[in-house]
Amino acid sequence: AEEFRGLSPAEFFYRNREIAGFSNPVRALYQTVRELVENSLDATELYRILPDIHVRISYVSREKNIVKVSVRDNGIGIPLKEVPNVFGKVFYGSKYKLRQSRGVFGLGIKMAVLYAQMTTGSPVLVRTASPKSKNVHEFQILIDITRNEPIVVSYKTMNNTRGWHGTHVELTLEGNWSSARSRIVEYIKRTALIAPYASISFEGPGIELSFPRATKKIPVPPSVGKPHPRGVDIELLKQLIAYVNSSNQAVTLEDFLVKVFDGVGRKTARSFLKWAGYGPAISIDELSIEQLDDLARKMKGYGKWRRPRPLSLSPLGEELLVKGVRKILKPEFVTAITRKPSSYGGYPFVVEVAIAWGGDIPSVDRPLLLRFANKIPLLYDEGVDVSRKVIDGIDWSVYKIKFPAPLAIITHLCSTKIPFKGVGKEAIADVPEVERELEIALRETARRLKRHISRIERQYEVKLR
Amino acid sequence: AEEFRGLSPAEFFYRNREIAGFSNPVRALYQTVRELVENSLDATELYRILPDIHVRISYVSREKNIVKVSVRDNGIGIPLKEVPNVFGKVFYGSKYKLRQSRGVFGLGIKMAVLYAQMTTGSPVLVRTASPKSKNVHEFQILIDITRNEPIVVSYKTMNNTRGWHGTHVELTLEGNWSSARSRIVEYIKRTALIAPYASISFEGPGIELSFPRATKKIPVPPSVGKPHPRGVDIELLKQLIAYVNSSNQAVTLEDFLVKVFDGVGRKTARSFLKWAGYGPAISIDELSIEQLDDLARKMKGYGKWRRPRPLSLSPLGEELLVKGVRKILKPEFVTAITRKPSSYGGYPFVVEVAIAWGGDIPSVDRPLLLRFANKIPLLYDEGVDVSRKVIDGIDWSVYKIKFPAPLAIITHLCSTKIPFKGVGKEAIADVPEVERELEIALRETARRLKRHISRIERQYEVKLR
Ligand SMILES: Nc1ncnc2c1ncn2[C@@H]1O[C@H](COP(=O)(O)OP(=O)(O)OP(=O)(O)O)[C@@H](O)[C@H]1O
Ligand SMILES: Nc1ncnc2c1ncn2[C@@H]1O[C@H](COP(=O)(O)OP(=O)(O)OP(=O)(O)O)[C@@H](O)[C@H]1O
Ligand SMILES: [Mg+2]
Ligand SMILES: [Mg+2]
Repeated sequence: AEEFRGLSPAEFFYRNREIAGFSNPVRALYQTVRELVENSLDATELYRILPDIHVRISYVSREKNIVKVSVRDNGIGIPLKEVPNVFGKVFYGSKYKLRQSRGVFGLGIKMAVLYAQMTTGSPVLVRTASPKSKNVHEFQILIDITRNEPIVVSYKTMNNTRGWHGTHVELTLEGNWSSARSRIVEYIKRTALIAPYASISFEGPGIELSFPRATKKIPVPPSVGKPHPRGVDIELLKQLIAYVNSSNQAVTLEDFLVKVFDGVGRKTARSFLKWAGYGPAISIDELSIEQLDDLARKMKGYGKWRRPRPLSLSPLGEELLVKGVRKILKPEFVTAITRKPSSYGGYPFVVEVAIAWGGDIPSVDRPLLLRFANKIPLLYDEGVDVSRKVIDGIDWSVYKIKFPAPLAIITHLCSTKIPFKGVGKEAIADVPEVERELEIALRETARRLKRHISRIERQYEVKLR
Repeated sequence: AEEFRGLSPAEFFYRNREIAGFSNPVRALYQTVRELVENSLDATELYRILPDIHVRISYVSREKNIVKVSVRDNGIGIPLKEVPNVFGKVFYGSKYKLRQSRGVFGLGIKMAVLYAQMTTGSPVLVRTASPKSKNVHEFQILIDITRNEPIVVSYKTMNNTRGWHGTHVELTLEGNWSSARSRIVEYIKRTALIAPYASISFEGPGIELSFPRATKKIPVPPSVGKPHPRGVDIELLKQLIAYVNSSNQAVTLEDFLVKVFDGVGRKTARSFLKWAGYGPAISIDELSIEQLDDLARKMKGYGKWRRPRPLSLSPLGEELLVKGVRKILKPEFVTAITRKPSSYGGYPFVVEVAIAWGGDIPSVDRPLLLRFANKIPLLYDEGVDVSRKVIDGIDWSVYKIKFPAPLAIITHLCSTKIPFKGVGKEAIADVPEVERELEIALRETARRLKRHISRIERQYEVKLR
């Protein structure tokens, strides 16, 4: 007979950690650096703080492949009472909002803590201080895997004598530095490309890299958006109704639509309800499940909603993208495009593309592809990424590009919901709307490159005569 | 300031359902069929019952794309008190053991229930009876997403007048049948290929397929295995020690190794402990975290453990694999190999490969690849699957194969832990030991095909004279 049991989320991800990118000491070291750096960049950028990120990897024991990873930022810090859950509870975080951020799942740092704990037994060491705080809080935390709860091994408070604010995380884990090194370095470089306003210093055994910021211009942070009617389903409606009801007396259907959804004013709400066959004054808690089902279907199908508003997005913009590409790839020619906002399933998104040519770019048999999503560099699983699919579907000879050629393509997708293929955030799924935007952006920048190549050709012909 | 919250596992997978394969009504319908069929095959095969599986898809509303999916099996049924959690609690199941099965995560059916619930509001309908049971239990269940708990909408017991045993699951969901149809049909066909002892009937709008079993021979079910010393880490040691301690008085280190681990007898335990520098009589609850760390490292590094035993595996075998391929692909020539068991990270695995040529196989520019893992057909994400990688790395002209050619390759990986790349179970990661075994198996079967092609060539030359 079968034996039944349930797993806590920590237990599930402990047993299936390869699904989150922690499959072996090479990938795990890479993923650990990623998770910490991505958290640090969110903690600064989302509050318009120019990021200063310090990454240190050092050997604790070379023969046992034990390394210490330390990442320090000047971000907004973590509130004292939130620290234990942030580091010790899987599915806990502050990124469960409709707002562009690197963090999404409330899982990242917990995976790193878990991996360190299972390979060396060491707790994570955290120091954190919020801006203007008199104190720096220092914790050592382990995860109680069976219960998915933090274990606070130690806690102390120190005077914030230097008026510091930010977070400093240290993990000791089994990690294969020599094999992971090149990918980690590439990740840091590409992070500097996509966040040229960030100052990043990286130190590892035998290597020191410094990326001072290329600009002090930092994009306006995204603000938290509202759900869009095109993205509803019955469960979301139920949750939104429960949320609205918890803070108010009887709410009408019209009020509900205006209050809760993105870009729905009185006029739009009323014309929708008229079209859908619902009285505007119906109280939302009187709705039956059949009515919710009907309403969800009609909200998805209604053609006259305003398009999702892009206030919840924070693309890099053409100027900064060109700056970042110039600095890191040192091409002879680069052009960038930031498309107007679009949306899929109610989620707003923006596609940005840059094409770089010549200079320090090596000659390649097919375009070198640097992929980014919400300013995160994606280095694995290119084979199933939508960018690769679109690029391979383009006939580049139409743009005067014959391979081998010194061609690099940079794709950047920004959204309140990146259609990642897995919790390891390595590849983007081929959502049709995103695919279409990528193709338009790629062909536009390719046309500009073609004009540049034609110009070079004409200059060359002039020279020959 | 940031707002912090935690999510239940159901909430997490509701928000990120595309990661489990439920990205849109086309994929969701496909995935729903998969999850139900895979559960039914586990419920029969693991108890050496010849599977009789009935799959029905019918329209509830063609214009709204609402379909009903029904899957019925003759398996061991689900115990009465387990039914609510089985259908209503994410991370709950009976497959958390070291034994080859299709189910692994305790998530599959819950995703289907969630998707049906959010697109139509309907609860899942379940009827189940265990062998020789006087009763058939019927439930209607929804998931309380916020709490990750089942909601039993209705329950009744009926007399088991026809002496039936098995499980019958019905879901009503938004599903794009016309777009999903070809993949679902392909999935059913390939399931019949890899489980030729299963009798499968499939009925959908405008289609009826029947796959009577090709044989009554069913492989010996796998038995639950023990963990292997090479697969330990500190957390696993802690869990195993806690488990052993809960049922015994003071357990010595030697007893612990012999009792808990795969293939460790007294003699092996003692030589390991001598090599590692531990007295065999140390009590396991006296071990400090430093000692556990040291022990885990030494257990992983010790070179003299017996290889993992394959009792927990249940490969198809060459005879049944050939039978299945002949029936479904109707080739002119087919050869199969079931490799001896191997292991990675302490998990035993077996690679099986078949190569099929000519007959009904279409002429293709590169080998047609049919991938399987623990008898599950994998139809997506071929681009990042280890089988594709190994096949593309082989120069087929060496085996007298010039493309286009009527060549199909069937790869099957069996393991107590398939290195899936995601919870949607679509691609296998490129674990070096698995990659190596696949290459050996592919080259061996390719050599046999080469001999066949040479034979055909010689016969042809004889004819010409
Ligand atoms: N360096 C940091 N500074 C400030 N807050 C942080 C920092 N690191 C983590 N946090 C907080 O802890 C939360 C949890 O982090 P974690 O990496 O586990 O999840 P996430 O970033 O929200 O999502 P993801 O799993 O996608 O990374 C974050 O949402 C953030 O609020
Ligand atoms: N048709 C069935 N007959 C008997 N038991 C079943 C059936 N369907 C589900 N179960 C039981 O319910 C459990 C949960 O099923 P579920 O599909 O959610 O997870 P799983 O099969 O264990 O793993 P996975 O998420 O990988 O599919 C199974 O482990 C099994 O014990
Ligand atoms: Mg994070
Ligand atoms: Mg299952």
